[in-house]
Amino acid sequence: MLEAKFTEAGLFKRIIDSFRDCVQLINFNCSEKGIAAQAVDDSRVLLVSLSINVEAFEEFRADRNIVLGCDLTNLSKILRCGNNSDNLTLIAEDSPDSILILFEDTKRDRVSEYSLKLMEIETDFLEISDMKYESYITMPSADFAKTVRDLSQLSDSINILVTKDTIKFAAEGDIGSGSIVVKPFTDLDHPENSIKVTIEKPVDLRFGAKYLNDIIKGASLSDTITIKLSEEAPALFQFDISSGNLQFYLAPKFDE
Amino acid sequence: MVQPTISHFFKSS
Repeated sequence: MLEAKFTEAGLFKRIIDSFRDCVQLINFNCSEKGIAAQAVDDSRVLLVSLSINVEAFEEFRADRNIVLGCDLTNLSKILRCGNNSDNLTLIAEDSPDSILILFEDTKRDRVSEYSLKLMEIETDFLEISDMKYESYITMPSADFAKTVRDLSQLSDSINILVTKDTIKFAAEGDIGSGSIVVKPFTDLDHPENSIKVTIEKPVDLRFGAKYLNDIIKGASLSDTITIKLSEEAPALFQFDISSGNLQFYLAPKFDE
Repeated sequence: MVQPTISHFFKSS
């Protein structure tokens, strides 16, 4: 049996909202470690990987491994029925064909209960090997989101160039071109505003703006984003939650 | 420019 209680429904809602536009069907794998999920978007370019560790829950119990195959559009409909501040509990039997979603407003003693039908989703699980990256960036997620939104108006590709002391985002299209340069700095009072760059080797990579626009939806989960870049492998864009993270893997475009 | 798919890098288990 699975019983997973979030103190605030808002957290689970934000997690699902972060990738429901690029992925429709997903298996949530529940185990004693927490809830994990992995899915690839329809074009098979963007890989989404979620882990919510046990510590992120107010209460968590999974007696055995349970798979919850969900249509995220339908899950979102039900999640919208609860208030962000409600407690949210997911309850499922060992081999469930539906999941119970319970919202509790503890102040008003109001409980609402929904059942969502589950689906059998056949999907490959991709082995994400440990990769070597050449550049690491940590920056405010809101800044990264604005940069992507602004530059994607100009082109369907955005370049990210990282050197020891600058990160340059650039786009060039039919109407013109644009670039945004940021430099590392440390804000001691508000560490989440800091920009950190670690490089082993400078990188200059080009990414599809469409996919970056999917990735920035994760910005509501975390004040910061960590980006790991390599010439040879998919870049990793990571948003940390209280205990766990949401990761997007996107390979750079390359010349034919 | 070519956009590689993710399965180009990660194998199915």
